[in-house]
This record gives sequence, C-alpha cells and structure tokens, in this order.
Amino acid sequence: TTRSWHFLGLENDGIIPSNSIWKKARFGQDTIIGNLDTGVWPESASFSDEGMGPIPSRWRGICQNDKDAGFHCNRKLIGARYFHQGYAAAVGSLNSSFHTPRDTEGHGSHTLSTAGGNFVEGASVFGFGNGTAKGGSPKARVAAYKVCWPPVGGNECFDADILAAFDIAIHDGVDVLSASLGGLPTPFFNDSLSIGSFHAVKHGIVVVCSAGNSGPADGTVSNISPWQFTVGASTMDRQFPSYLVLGNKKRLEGGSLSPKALPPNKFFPLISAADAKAANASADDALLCKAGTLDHSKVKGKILVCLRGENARVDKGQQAALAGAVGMVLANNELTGNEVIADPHVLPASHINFTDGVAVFTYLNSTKSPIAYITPSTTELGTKPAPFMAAFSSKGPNTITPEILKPDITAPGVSVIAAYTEAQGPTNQDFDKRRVLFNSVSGTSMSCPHVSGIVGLLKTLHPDWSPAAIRSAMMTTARTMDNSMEAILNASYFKATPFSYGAGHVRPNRAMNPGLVYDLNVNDYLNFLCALGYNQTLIKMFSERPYTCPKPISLTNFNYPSITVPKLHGSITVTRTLKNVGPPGTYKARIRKPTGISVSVKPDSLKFNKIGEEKTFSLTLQAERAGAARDYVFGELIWSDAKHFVRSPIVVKAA
Amino acid sequence: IERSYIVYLGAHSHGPEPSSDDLDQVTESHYEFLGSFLGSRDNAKEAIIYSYTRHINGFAATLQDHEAAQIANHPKVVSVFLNKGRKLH
Repeated sequence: TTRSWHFLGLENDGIIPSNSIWKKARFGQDTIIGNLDTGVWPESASFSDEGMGPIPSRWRGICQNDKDAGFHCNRKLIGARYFHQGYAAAVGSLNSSFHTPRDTEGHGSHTLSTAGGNFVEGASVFGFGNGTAKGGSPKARVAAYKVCWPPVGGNECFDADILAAFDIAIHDGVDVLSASLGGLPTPFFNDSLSIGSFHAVKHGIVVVCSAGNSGPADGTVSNISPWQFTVGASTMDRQFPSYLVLGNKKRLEGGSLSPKALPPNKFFPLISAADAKAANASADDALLCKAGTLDHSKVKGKILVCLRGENARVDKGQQAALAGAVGMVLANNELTGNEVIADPHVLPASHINFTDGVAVFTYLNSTKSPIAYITPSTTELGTKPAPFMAAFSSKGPNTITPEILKPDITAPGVSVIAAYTEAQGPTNQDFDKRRVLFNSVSGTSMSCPHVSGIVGLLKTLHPDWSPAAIRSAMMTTARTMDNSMEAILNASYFKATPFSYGAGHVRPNRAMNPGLVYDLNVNDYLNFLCALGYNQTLIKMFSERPYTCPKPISLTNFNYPSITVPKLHGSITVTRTLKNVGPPGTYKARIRKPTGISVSVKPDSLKFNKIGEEKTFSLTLQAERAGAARDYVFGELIWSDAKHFVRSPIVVKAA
Repeated sequence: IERSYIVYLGAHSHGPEPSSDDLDQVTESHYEFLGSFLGSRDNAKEAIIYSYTRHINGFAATLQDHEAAQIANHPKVVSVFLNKGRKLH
C-alpha cells in the first residue's frame, strides 16, 4: 500500500527509521503468509522474487498450475492452490476457467500484496495516491489459496472449500493465515472459518480475519471465535478530494478517484436521480441509481445526484454514465454519515457526506434551474482526524459469546491502494474495460491483511510467541487516539467505542515490545468451550489428547486481552494472568473506570524478574447503586512500568 | 432435499506427519462411516465432495436433509452444517 505504513509509523516519507519494526523484524523475512481469497495475479510486481533467497525447506506447498500453464509461482509466491468442489456443489458444472488459482477478481491479489507484497515504486490509481506500494511483511513468502469464485446469490466462498484450504494450508506450513471473508455470526462448530482457524491455531498459526462490512449496526461482527484475530476497518490520513460547487456558490468537499474531469469551471444542470426516474421505475429505486431506473432523456448532459445504498457505489456511476450524465454526485445516507470513499468511477464524480447531501437536496428542491460543477480529484496527505472508524465496519457486541469482545483491533481499510488483477477493471464491473496494476479498495478485507502483515513481522521477530501472545501484543499496544490526539471517532463523528475498534488502532512498532502479554494455549481454548457448555466427550474429539473439564470453570476468567462482562449482577471478580516478554520490571495498574461501575485491582503492582514469568491478578467490577449502567459502558485497565503500557478495554453492562 | 453438507468429526488420531497410507485410511473410514447411513460404501464415495484428511477430520458430502439429521446424532460427529456461502469483505 502506498500510504498506510507511513500512517502506522513504519516509515517517514519513504525513510525507514532504525527503530521501525520493518528493520527490527527483517521485513518479515521467511515468514510464510497464506491467504484464503480469490487467488493471485502472479505477474504483479508485488509478487516478483527478485532478491529472494531459496524457498524455506520446511515449505510443503505446491503451485497448482497443472491445468493453467500460464500460471507460475516463484521464490516469493511459493504456493498457490484452488478449491472449487464446494462451489461446484452449489452452482453445478464448472468450465475450464475454474481450474486455476489465478485471481480474475482482484480481491485476492490486493489482500495478499497488502500482507506480504514487495516494495514496488511508482504505484498509483490513475496517478492518485502515487508512491511505493508496500506489503506489511515485504520479505515474507506468500501463498494463495483460492476459495472464492464468482458470486452465487451474493456469496463467493463456500464452507467446504474454505475447510479444505485450511486443512491443506496447515499441512503446507504457513505461519500466518489471512482470511478477508465471512458470513453471519455462527456458532463455532457450524462455521468453516472457526473450525479451520481452531485447527490452525493448534498448530501455532495465527489466523487473522476481517470483522465484516455490515456496520454500523450493533451486533454485526463476524469471525467471533476467541482463537481468531478479528479486524475492523478505519481510515488513514489520506483523502482524494473532489469538490462539488453548487450554483449558490456552496463548495462541498467530496471524494473520488475518477480519472475524468469536467471542463474547467463549467457548470452543468444538476438533477436528483429521483426526478430522473424512468417511467416504469420507482422514485426510491431511481434515487439509488439502480440499473434500468433512469430516464436517458432526463439525465443526458446533467450531473446526476444518487443516494448511497444497496447497489455498489461504482455501479451507480456506471448507471449515471449509461444514462448520459456528465457527472455524478453520490450522497451518503444518514447511516453512512461522514464516511466518504473515493472510488475509481467511470465519469467525473464526487462522493459527499450526509450533511452535505442534505444541503444538495435542499438546493435542488429550492432552485428552479439548479447547476453544479465537480472539480478534478486530487491526493491530499496528512488529513485530520484520522483514523476514524468506517461506517461499514461491523460492530460488536459479539452475538454468540458476548463475553469475548469483537472485533479485536482496527487497522486501515479505507481507500487502500494495492496490487490488482489485470483481468478486471478497477470497478469490477463488466462495462469497465480499463485495466490497472494497482487499485484503491475499501473494506475490512483491506484492514485484515494489514494486521496479517504485522503478524508476519512479529513471527519473524518472535518465532517462539504463540498466536495468542502475538494477538495480545498487538491489542494491548493499540491506541484509541487519532492524529488530533482526540478519541477515535466513528464515521458519524461520534466517539467510537470498543465495539467498533476493539482494543484500538494497531501500532506495529509498539507491538514488537509489549512488555507483558495475556497468553493462551490450546487447553485454555478447550476450557473456554467447556465453560460454554460443550460437553467433555465432544471436546475430546477435537482436542487430540485426553481432556477433562476443570471445575470450577468460568468464562470470565478466560485470559483474553480485553475484559467484557455483559451481565453484571452486583459484583464480579475476574482473573487474568500476565506473562513477561520484556525486561524485568514492576508494573502498576491504572484504571479508567466505566461510568457507574467501580473497579478495583488486586494486587495493583506486579513485579517480574525474568522473561516467561507469569503473575495473576484479579479485577473486581461492581455496579454502583446510583447510576449503575443499564447499557454498555467502557473503561480501561493499563499495566505500566513507565516504559510499556499494557492496555485492555473494559466493557460492562449491568444486568 | 439434497444439499451439500459438512460433517465435522474433530481431529485425527494419526500423528502430525501422516503417511499416504494413513491418509487413504482416513478417506476409507469416511466412506465406511457415511456408507453406513447411505446403504453402501459406493454411495458414500459418490456423495463425498471432500475428505479432510490432514488435520481436520471430516468430509463434505451431498446429502438429503434427513440423512444429515441422522448423521448429526451419531456420537462420533461434532457437527453437521450446510455448505453455506460466505462473502468477501
């Protein structure tokens, strides 16, 4: 990606400081990152093997190109496989294009290059966001597991294929698995991603998953198992502004990556898509600029105003262009608030926020002959505030196990520029005949591989750390402040909560030296399942070893780096164990208490003398009689030796 | 109704480095297991889409709903669920 690693502090205007995790972790050298996705475009420079040494001898994967001789792997892209029998069972017969791991969609190349792509100079989307594209672990080896195919009923990736890919990827020897996909929140053992992740984590593989794009509604987060590392999406400090100038001289800032521009300073008639509806269409559908709902004669030569929602943003641009519009204004609805996403539209366009959208519709309704102008897009860096949470990013609470806070963390996932397929245009629509080497895409799919790339670095730096220790290091060092030193906001400019960002926004340089970690092993996960009521006989079937449920067993004492109590009756004491992974030191506890809840820690000081030493503490939460929280309230616990700050969110709801 | 299902059986008893014979035996055990519900090993072989043999023990198969329900009640089975679609995020 061309900006996000700067935003995350790994580099400063192209200079990589000596204390950057990139240098300390040898750029993720020889860590193997697998990606469950739409495959890979192997010709991309992001996957060139120039300067790479021999493939690690422990690698057991293959390059499955027996039916696509044009597909090749190398010392960077060391493996590629495809899994389509589950998809075939759902759709029927498959043609020859399904016998290859080649990415003809773009998503898989984008995510894999974000996690582990090379440095590639001169990357941009139509000249915007120009810079050096970089993966999080640029010296890592990568492997593509193609499990996603053209959509059927809105779904692309089927459980049977996902499970097959996990089974083989574990065998192949990946260190990290990145999965930017998911479904509705599902019980652990009815979910291929959860089952596959469980087996992967048992083998020391870190599984990083996207939280989903079903926000901003509460309870929408997917990939909610405690052995998965679940990632929400937020912005970075880069925008692609394209201004909408109205006839009343109002100048509204929107965003776009359209390479096309209107003639300088020339105003065009402005029309609401609802007023341009075709005879057989509803005004509601037309306002969304759905296919076939617009009247060409009403739109031709005008700037069309479409409302965000339902069909893809880039599809609205295409529908506007097909109807003869010279430009498009895409206005947010109330839900999407201030989240403006710059897309590579096929016509001059400006995506504006909800407030400005209201201003545009007011202007349209109050003016006889409304006119407007759209300025060409530009690239703006260092924007504030950043990060803020994307409206689309799925949110907690965790609907299956509310005691586990999900998502775990947030990372850049808006307007991320990374490698792309050359089999599709940048809007992924059939009509788009343009081709790009890099594309700007938004989603928790894009934030997930940022975290996978950082995990790759930590795997190189600390090969002995467990998946849970790596996750803990990243969570407890995450921040909840933006670049204005204010609390991270959501896209509606309200203060976001841990239900949006989990522990906060990832800070890779801090994660390499967290001081202490909340570690977990396979037995802890089995105990967790036992506490949920899974019976011992069932647990033995996937434990691979004799297992007895401990007594007493408590879900709230599960050693997760975040602390969530969804039904607080009076008071509760939870215990946690910290493991020292840094120098000897004495850590003191500090609490920011949730409103209406009193919190105490015992002991409030922990002394660690050596690496690997573990100390247990208890945290007592009590609802205060007056003003006990009936809705979720948020606080935090910080253990600090003045050098390290080990921060855990506290999330409580009084019963 | 005939649909594709996943039958999850937990972990394997073979070690982390199974031989090809071990893997064949796992597949054979899946045929035998499913065959006991579908009437024959051959019916099972035809129904199975994937046999997960390395680390995850289970298989994906095309089954009728009532067959899936029967299998789910077997004590060797952890879960049986539909081969559902997931979305890219």
